[in-house]
Amino acid sequence: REKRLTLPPSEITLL
Amino acid sequence: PGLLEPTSTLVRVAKSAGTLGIAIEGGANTRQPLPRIVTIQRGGSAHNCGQLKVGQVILEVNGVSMRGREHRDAARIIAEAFKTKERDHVDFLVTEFN
Repeated sequence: REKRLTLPPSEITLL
Repeated sequence: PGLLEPTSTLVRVAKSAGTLGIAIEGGANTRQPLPRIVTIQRGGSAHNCGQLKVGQVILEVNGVSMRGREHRDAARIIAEAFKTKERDHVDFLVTEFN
């Protein structure tokens, strides 16, 4: 039920 | 160091190669709310600098805060900081803590 568990993973960008 | 981040470190990366050579993940509204370095490519400017490390979280780029910025916005700011000819370096404020 933690909010952070509902957040999506991020994409990764190569710079 | 940033006033609110006593464990932060300012790293100046000289534009010593044609690429910056880091991969980042994270940004506002993701599980990783600030951009985090996930890869450092050999031969890139960041690798040549020797002070950036995988796992560090980027707090600021050239004094611009990464807080509240979505992934693409953070990536764009870093890319533009590397591309601009106004400076021969990019300043990163980083922290080991997430």
